[in-house]
Amino acid sequence: RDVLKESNARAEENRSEFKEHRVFVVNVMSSPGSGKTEILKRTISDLRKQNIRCAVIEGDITSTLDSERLTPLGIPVVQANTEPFGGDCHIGSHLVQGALKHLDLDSLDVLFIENVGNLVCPAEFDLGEDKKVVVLSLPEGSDKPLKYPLMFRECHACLANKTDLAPYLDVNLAEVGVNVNRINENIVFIPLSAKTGDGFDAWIEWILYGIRTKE
Amino acid sequence: RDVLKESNARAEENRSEFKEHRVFVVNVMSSPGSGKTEILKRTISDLRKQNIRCAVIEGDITSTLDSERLTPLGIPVVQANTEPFGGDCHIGSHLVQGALKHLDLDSLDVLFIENVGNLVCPAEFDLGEDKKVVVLSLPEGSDKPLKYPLMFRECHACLANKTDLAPYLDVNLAEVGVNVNRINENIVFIPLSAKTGDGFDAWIEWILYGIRTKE
Ligand SMILES: Nc1nc2c(ncn2[C@@H]2O[C@H](COP(=O)(O)OP(=O)(O)OP(=O)(O)O)[C@@H](O)[C@H]2O)c(=O)[nH]1
Ligand SMILES: Nc1nc2c(ncn2[C@@H]2O[C@H](COP(=O)(O)OP(=O)(O)OP(=O)(O)O)[C@@H](O)[C@H]2O)c(=O)[nH]1
Ligand SMILES: [Mg+2]
Ligand SMILES: [Mg+2]
Ligand SMILES: [Zn+2]
Ligand SMILES: [Zn+2]
Repeated sequence: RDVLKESNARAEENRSEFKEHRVFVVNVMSSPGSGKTEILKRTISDLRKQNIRCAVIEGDITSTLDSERLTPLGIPVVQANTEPFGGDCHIGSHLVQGALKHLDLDSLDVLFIENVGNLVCPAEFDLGEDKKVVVLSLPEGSDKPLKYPLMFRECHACLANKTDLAPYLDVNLAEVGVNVNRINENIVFIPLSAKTGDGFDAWIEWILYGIRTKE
Repeated sequence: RDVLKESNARAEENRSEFKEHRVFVVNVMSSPGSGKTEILKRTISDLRKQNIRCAVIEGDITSTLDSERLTPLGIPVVQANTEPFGGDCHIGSHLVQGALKHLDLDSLDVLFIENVGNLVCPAEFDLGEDKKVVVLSLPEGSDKPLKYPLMFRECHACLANKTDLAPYLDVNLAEVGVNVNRINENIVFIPLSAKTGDGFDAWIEWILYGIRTKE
């Protein structure tokens, strides 16, 4: 279909922009409420302590609620809403391209794209990113990788968030990891908690490695 | 678009089937892992105690994991997967029509359709149901109605699930209710817990009323 061809062409344009300015780009996806924004808040404040220059494109259907949670961090945040374009359930490469007009890529080391909360469709669209990351929160249960496999197949890392809630849940964290690796044996599995900071060292290390190895 | 016209035509065919056999049909939607299947398990066992005849069409992209959790209840469960048809992120009226071939509607009072876990696209499609119900679990946070408004606008009832976890979360249940009613002032808001059974009386009552008033 022409729409997909057009979308992939823009993704490649985005990708060469990012390559030219040496910006490491991460597309963060999950179900609604898994904790993408909360994770980004703590991630950005940890990275800034290491003088890493960050920005966020905040993808949503509507509202600026998530951007408002990130702007106090003092980094560039561009809100990209799909509602004016029909309410798409995923961020497209053209919306990312539009957002880039408001960013100075030369001043950045890493760009996070927080996608619309949806464990299905966003996995199908290339935005020009270097890596795709899926957040899976423990309250969702351990079977989601088996039931929504495409997302887990497409991603390079899986953050198992809200580990602080584990004592109150019937979910077995080890089983989550097993199910994730059953769908994708190469995915990096990182349990963490955006609330307590538990597990963030491994996640920050993964990002720093991505920044260092960006051509 | 022709696809939508075709889909709505089948939905109307489904609707007249349900009307002819006096079956009350509920389309249950949510994000992945909000607790649709867990809620259906307890709902069906409560209804069977009142000799209500139930069946479930279990919509998923892939796998029979959810049906396997429901079949032990001894009711008809039909698994409808979208993967063979391209992996749609929502159940369509044609899949429901296909599933009806495996059900004896004369032997039923209520039919639940558990949709694919997705807080966006399923809200756009009519299946021929009487009512749409959205499950929102407390761990997802209180802002989801404001960020994913279409689903809450389209639904007749909202089940705020996992209230047993409230003591461990920073989420304010009253705020969830306020946000839900801001988007849809007519929606019935029912806090409950599939784990403990808390709040199920109101939900069962809502279903019985639907069955009684089905023409
Ligand atoms: N206990 C606990 N709660 C968390 C954690 N991370 C996020 N939350 C809570 O989970 C809810 C949703 O978090 P968000 O950051 O809004 O999730 P999101 O994935 O960005 O949601 P959308 O952008 O709407 O899809 C909020 O109530 C957060 O406070 C965590 O590590 N532990
Ligand atoms: N504490 C608690 N956990 C619950 C409750 N309801 C469901 N769960 C848990 O939440 C997780 C997901 O529940 P499911 O019933 O699979 O959710 P679902 O909406 O059917 O998920 P999908 O069909 O995959 O979209 C499981 O680990 C359940 O045990 C509840 O009321 N309280
Ligand atoms: Mg968010
Ligand atoms: Mg389910
Ligand atoms: Zn969609
Ligand atoms: Zn979709």
